[in-house]
Amino acid sequence: AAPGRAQMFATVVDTFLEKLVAAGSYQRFANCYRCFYKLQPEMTRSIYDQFISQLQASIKEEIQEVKNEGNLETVFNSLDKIVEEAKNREEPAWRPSGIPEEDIRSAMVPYLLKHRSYLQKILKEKEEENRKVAESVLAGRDRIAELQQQIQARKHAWQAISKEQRELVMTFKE
Amino acid sequence: SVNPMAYEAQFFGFTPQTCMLRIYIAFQDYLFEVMLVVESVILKKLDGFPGCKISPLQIRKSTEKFLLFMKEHLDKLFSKMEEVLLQLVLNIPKNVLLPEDKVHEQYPYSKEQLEALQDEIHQLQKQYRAEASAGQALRAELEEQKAVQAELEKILQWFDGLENTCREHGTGNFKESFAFLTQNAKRLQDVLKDVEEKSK
Amino acid sequence: FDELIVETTTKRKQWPKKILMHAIQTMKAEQE
Repeated sequence: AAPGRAQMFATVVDTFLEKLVAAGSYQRFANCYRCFYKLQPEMTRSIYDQFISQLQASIKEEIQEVKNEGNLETVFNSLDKIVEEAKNREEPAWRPSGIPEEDIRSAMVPYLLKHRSYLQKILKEKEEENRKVAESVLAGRDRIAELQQQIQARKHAWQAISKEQRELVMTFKE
Repeated sequence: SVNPMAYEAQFFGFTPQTCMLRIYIAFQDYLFEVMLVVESVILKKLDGFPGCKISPLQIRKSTEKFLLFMKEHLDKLFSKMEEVLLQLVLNIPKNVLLPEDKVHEQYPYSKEQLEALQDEIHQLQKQYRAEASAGQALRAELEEQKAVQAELEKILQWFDGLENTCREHGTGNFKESFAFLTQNAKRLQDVLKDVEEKSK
Repeated sequence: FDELIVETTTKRKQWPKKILMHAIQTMKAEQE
């Protein structure tokens, strides 16, 4: 497997350090401080060695500090995972357009879709509920019409009676 | 044209170039500091040789010469390191989408599509409100029907009560009894007429 | 320039969640 970012970072920094130390060789150092080197070669060597180890220590410390501050180890590993997940994708992925209104739009969509299906559901329920109530309202109207007819019939029957009654009275009058 | 590496900054929380710049400045400072220490150590050692002809100026020149050399190499090596790190470590490949932006992959909605979706939602809300008020109206009518039916049933019961009263008092069916009475009255009249004629 | 980039990209990372929170609250309130 390709080395992860953390591994790569460490390797690149180590290589940098190696090369820097190689560039600043003892020969080069002694050559620059030739007069002192002639006077005290051993001392020059030990000063050079200290110089190198101090420089390496400082650089390594700095790198460690940057790693700690940016939590780089963890961050690199999580980026490796994210990149790994996208390995089957060829085309360039979405990037922020620079227009916030545009970019927030897609973030809203899943919730709007959920909201839409919720509204569709309750609308359907409400329609079904109303359909049932409408049925009972129609049945109620029929019932009332029927009762009214019955009342009409009874009323007419009584009216017929009173007609008979009037006739009877007429007869008696006669 | 500077590539701000904004997407990387979104992920790391810092811009990679600034991170590298900070490291570079730190390295450079260390180099200078260490060189100053080297120079002061050498000068101190020279104090131990009063007879020696090496002047501090000479040492300073040596220091500058070595420092210059080291600085050149530091710059060269560092720019290589920076190039590699910015390309391979502190970068987000073009085909990679950060988790917080996944939604753009799943719902690549255009402005028009979103507006259509929002219109649809407004439409559904309107429809729902209409249904809800229709439902209220229907339930109100149901209540009203209950009252009306109760009234009408009361009237029917009243008629029933009336007929029951008649039945209890022997006139089962008013209509027939009136008709019967009328017939009898007529017959009585005829008999009366008949009697009157015979008596004349 | 650097601060501007970091500030802008931090918003890009965090603000959609914040905005969504309000949008979701609105929808929930409407549903209730």
